Amino acid sequence: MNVFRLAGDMTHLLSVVVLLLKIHTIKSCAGISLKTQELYAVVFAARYLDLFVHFVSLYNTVMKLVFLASSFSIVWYMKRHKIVRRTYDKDHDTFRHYVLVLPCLLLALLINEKFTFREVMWAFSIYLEAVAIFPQLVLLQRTRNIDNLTGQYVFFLGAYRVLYILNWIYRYFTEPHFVHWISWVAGIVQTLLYADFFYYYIMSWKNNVKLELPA
Amino acid sequence: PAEEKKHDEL
Repeated sequence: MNVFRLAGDMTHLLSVVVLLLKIHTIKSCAGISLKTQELYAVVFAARYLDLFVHFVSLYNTVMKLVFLASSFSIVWYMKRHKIVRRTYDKDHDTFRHYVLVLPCLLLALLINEKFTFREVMWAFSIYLEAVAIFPQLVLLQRTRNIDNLTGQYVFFLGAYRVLYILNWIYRYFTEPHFVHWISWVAGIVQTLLYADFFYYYIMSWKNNVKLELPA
Repeated sequence: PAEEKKHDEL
């Protein structure tokens, strides 16, 4: 475990906590894409299949449980909670996310570390995570109103990805044969998706103006 | 045997 990875995991945890906090306290999920949250729940379900079969560390197990619980409870809130579900902007959150799931599944069948169910599901979760933010970014473009917590949510997610890239660089130089092309390529693609959002987020923060994404 | 490749990252 290195400082970049720990910081990345904590930032990732923070993004989820900020989102749960938003939904739980103000009982609203306005501006949040349910599609993205569903994709994240699938990502964690597919990636943490080995939760009970192969123990890495207490930290690893606890964090997996936290990510699973939080992603599924966010989906539950947005779909089932009688108050929150009414604030869900379903008219704008129309990105057909199965368009993302199928290609990721096919790619995982083609490119994986080992053609076993667990490895294919792991690769699928890596590819799906790379594109999971897409419906959320599309929703932000459409509604153009980015409230603070939603902006912070996307910002923390992007920061977690940048920190993970630093973690891979660190591990590459400190651990022999640490090569994970699948995670690296998908991780870089995912981080690039955030790049333009980062630009507008930082510009708006610097000029102290409301965050507006160009149409 | 090579230690099974572990996915030790989240």
